[in-house]
Amino acid sequence: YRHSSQYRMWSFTPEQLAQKRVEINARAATVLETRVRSFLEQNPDLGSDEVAAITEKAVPVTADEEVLLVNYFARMLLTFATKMNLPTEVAATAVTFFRRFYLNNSVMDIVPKEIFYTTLFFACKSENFFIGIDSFAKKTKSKNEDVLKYEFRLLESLQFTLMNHHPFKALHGFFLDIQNILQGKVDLNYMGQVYTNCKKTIMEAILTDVVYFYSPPQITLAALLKEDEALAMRYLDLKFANEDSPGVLHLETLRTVIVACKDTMSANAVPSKEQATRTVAKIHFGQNPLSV
Amino acid sequence: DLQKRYVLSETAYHDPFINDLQNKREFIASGFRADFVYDRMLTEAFM
Amino acid sequence: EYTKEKRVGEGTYAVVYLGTKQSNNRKIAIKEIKTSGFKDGLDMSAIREVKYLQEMNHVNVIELVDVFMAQNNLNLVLEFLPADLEMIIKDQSILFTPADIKSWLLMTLRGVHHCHRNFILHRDLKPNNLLLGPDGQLKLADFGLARNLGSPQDLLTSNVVTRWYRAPELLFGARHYTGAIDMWSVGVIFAELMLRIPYLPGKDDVDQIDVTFRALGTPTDKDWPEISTFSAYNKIQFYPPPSRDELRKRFIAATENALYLMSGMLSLNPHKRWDSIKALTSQYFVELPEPTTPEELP
Repeated sequence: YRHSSQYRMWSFTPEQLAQKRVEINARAATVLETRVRSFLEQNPDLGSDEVAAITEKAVPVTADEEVLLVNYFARMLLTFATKMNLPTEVAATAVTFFRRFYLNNSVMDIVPKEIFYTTLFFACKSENFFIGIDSFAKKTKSKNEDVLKYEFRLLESLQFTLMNHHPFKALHGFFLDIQNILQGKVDLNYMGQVYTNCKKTIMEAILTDVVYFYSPPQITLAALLKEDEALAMRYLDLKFANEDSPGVLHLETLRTVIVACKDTMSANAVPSKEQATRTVAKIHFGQNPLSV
Repeated sequence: DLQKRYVLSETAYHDPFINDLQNKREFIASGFRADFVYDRMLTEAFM
Repeated sequence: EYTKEKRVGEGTYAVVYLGTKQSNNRKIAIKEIKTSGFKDGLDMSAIREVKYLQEMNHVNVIELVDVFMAQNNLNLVLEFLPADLEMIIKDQSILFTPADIKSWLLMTLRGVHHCHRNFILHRDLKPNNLLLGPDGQLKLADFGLARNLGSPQDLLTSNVVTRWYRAPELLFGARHYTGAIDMWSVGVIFAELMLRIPYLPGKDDVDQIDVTFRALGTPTDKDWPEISTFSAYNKIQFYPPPSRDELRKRFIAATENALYLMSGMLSLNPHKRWDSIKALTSQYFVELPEPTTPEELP
């Protein structure tokens, strides 16, 4: 995993991630403010009330507003992918690509709507679930050129790293290993239910920042912990408590990590439609002072 | 990685999904191997 | 940072240039991905090359040095590898020994093992995709057909691997195959290194099945369960498997262990075919002669 591009390029501490977003937002805000200022200079005949309105409304969105808007559209992307019956891994990759895109771009550069279908189309290609552009455009009621316009920009913003390790395979792996470690002590039908619920929890987790802070197996164990703490703890105790090879893995450390991961997953604020609509309008005014 | 942290024991696994696949004729003829799938999933879990 | 000095090749989706990395004067190859004229946007082969080479870092897999955009073209900067195994095999003026063959096979298997332990299938192994560096190191290249082993129920296309190196399950249209298809290709390459001519040169896909079974025998349901489910199976000619003696006569220079390894990699039933670990740990690599050190290879 440490060799993977996911770890090398897309792992951050919460501080690094916040810093990245603030920088991207600041850079785009400066561009926007400069543009509004030059707009006002080029239109000296505007009335004072118009200038006041523009000064008040044609302003940059904040970094927090950006994150909420990106998460709102990411959730929409997931819903859309599910409606298109795309495989879980493809949907997860589309969401991952979409959220990573906005770690190198601001919503004021490219509004989420513009990159929405491009991300989905590109995720299908990247995950060997190829859909030709014509049928994709038809299914999504979009235009070929709109879908393809930002494909290069997306690939570049992803820093040319496309391989994703989503926690779903890890979930399958733990599902197997739990049977081996807790042999005979676990009800298989119940395990099936746990598996299904964990899958949903993991899909929710992919919409949050835990994917940048934790490894896929840790996210999986956190989902398991959320689903059935007793089962998770019993498994980990039996599996790692008597870990004889020193330094291989400290159970206490692992426990702390997955509890923290579980808390971060649960803390995720789901953005409201109203909030998103307001932010989109704000971006629109910022990009089009005349419309104000 | 010599410390695999898991023991692949096919007999211990009750996996209706994989069992179903590995008994399909076109899967058998293609060379589908359940142990390859198990190894892949366990690797992703313990990476 | 990079210059494009000489155009050395053109493929369906890319033009290849030789160049230099300015900061350290390193010779590099630049694969400039054509973007115009692809209706569906960025070509799948380019996406695959980028996706899989980014994840691998191994002496026997070509290094992706960098990726960049220029004039709306995608450029893959790869390590410069002036030769390939096909050139060596074809050039009769180059004599090579069993120790040389062992060395090339060892490096090929190490590269394949690294792909497979990353759950990546190459799906186009053949001598001209095994490139040779100035230091003699052999490297797997051209990952334009690669794919990672996805979910177990995935349907994979059987239309992969250049015909002469295509495994029997692919010739029959299998869609749930494994890394065994890469091992088959390595087995055929091994045979070709020993014979110095292509081992199974089919004229077309149907002939390829016939050439394969004429050389190795036609499998039955007994030795390859469910093979008869393949629709193409009922139209094929039956040939007996070659005896050990016939194989020995065909591969005069091969030791018993060499034949054993080759037969393992060319097992018709993919379930029984040797994987890269079994091949790498076979007796062939511990018996004399030792593999030639890469620097001394032709």
